[in-house]
Amino acid sequence: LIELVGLSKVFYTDEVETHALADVGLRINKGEYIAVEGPSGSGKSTLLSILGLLDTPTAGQYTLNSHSVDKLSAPERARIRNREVGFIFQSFNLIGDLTVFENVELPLTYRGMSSSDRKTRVQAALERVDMAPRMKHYPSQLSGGQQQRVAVARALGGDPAILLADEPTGNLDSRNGEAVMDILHELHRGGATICMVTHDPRYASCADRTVHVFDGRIVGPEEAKRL
Amino acid sequence: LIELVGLSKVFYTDEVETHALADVGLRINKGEYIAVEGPSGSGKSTLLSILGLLDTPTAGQYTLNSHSVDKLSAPERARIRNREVGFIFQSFNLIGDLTVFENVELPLTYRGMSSSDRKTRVQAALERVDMAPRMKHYPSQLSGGQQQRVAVARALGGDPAILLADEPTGNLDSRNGEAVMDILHELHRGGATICMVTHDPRYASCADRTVHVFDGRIVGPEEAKRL
Ligand SMILES: Nc1ncnc2c1ncn2[C@@H]1O[C@H](COP(=O)(O)OP(=O)(O)OP(=O)(O)O)[C@@H](O)[C@H]1O
Ligand SMILES: Nc1ncnc2c1ncn2[C@@H]1O[C@H](COP(=O)(O)OP(=O)(O)OP(=O)(O)O)[C@@H](O)[C@H]1O
Ligand SMILES: [Mg+2]
Ligand SMILES: [Mg+2]
Repeated sequence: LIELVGLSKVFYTDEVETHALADVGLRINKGEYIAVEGPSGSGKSTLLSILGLLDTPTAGQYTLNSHSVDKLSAPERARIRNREVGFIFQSFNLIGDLTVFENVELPLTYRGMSSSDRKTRVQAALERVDMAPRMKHYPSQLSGGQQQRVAVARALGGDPAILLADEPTGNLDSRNGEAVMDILHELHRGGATICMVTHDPRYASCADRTVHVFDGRIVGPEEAKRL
Repeated sequence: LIELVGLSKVFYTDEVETHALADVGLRINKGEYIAVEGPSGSGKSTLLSILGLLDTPTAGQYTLNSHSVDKLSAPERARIRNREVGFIFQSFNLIGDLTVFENVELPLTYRGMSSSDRKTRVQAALERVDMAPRMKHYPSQLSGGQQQRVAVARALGGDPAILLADEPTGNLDSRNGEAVMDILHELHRGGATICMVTHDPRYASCADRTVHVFDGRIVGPEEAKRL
């Protein structure tokens, strides 16, 4: 399904080049559940945003379902992303001017779904995360954890084939955290491919395997412990 | 130092009233280190923003150093806040147009500190959180955990008498999380009063005691377990 070969990402700022990812090789099979862990600033979110076609690599190859996708234009990337990928951002990225309902509905609108279909899916996604009573509120009226749960619902609404989750339980108490993990588990059983960044070893153990990132490189489990 | 009696906070939105806090009583002594835990949406951030004079209660009394502060005007609250309180927000709240250095410097500028004093303190605060090399960068060029560390440095810069920390380690890996907890411990040993929201029981145990919040009320440890 997903194959990265010699992938790197460099951010150019006026004074310094930041090598966020360097020579990364990774294979993810269809239906696999991968955890990604590593220190703050090591490149996890950058890896997820390239996997999700939100950003392009500086060098290297990325093939998705045997198509090369590392040199696509922005509209082509958006077309594939809207169809295939659900994204839970580390900083929620909810749109402040839209209600909870509209935030969750937005990715479905991009897919061209009918309004009654959208309504049913939005309602179901918000119920799964216990946020249906707040659907007419705005993100600024919600607590941190409630916003995170809305962000989870937005990623699930379209039943994505690939789910990329960047610390989906970071702001949640253990009960809500476990509820989100249960949802990811159900999606996985339904055949979805999941790539989840987490700092919590309990949640990393729910995945099939863990990928360790350090200073922009993927390292083996032994090396990760030593570092 | 801090005393809340019969404190409540209601948010009025067009359709519904949300009772974020109801009849809260709390005493915090000078130099005490308190942890606050409770489910998502239970009122923890609301409690911290009232303690930090960022918001006003709907009813009830709040006395700080024997002065009643629950009916002060916004400028009066800002004057006390800038002198006494350091705040680590749950959503970082870094200003995107300012560099890392300027973000950490801002609270010190409000205090009317000289530019050379500010420079020394900003440099020291960023070194404590391992972010000095990035002082000329902007928040959008940092990872989630790096932004959180800058937010911690901003709260420490002025050596506040009261530190209010809202999940200060939420986005951090265990090494950086422990580094932030060590800083809070040093501040506490130096005499600061600390009130920290955390979902992590390991970190709650560093505090002198834990306050349990449930549906806007403070409940005893036994009741918190049952719920
Ligand atoms: N500006 C607001 N307008 C309306 N309701 C609000 C507002 N801010 C918070 N609330 C509501 O008040 C309640 C308490 O929110 P608060 O942010 O204090 O929760 P919390 O305990 O910090 O939760 P979390 O662990 O998710 O951060 C929630 O139900 C929330 O939706
Ligand atoms: N837009 C950007 N411009 C410049 N540098 C960036 C940008 N985004 C990320 N970086 C840098 O790239 C490196 C990797 O960032 P990334 O966000 O992938 O880290 P992370 O592993 O997700 O960290 P965290 O656990 O703190 O969220 C960091 O050093 C970061 O400062
Ligand atoms: Mg990240
Ligand atoms: Mg909160």
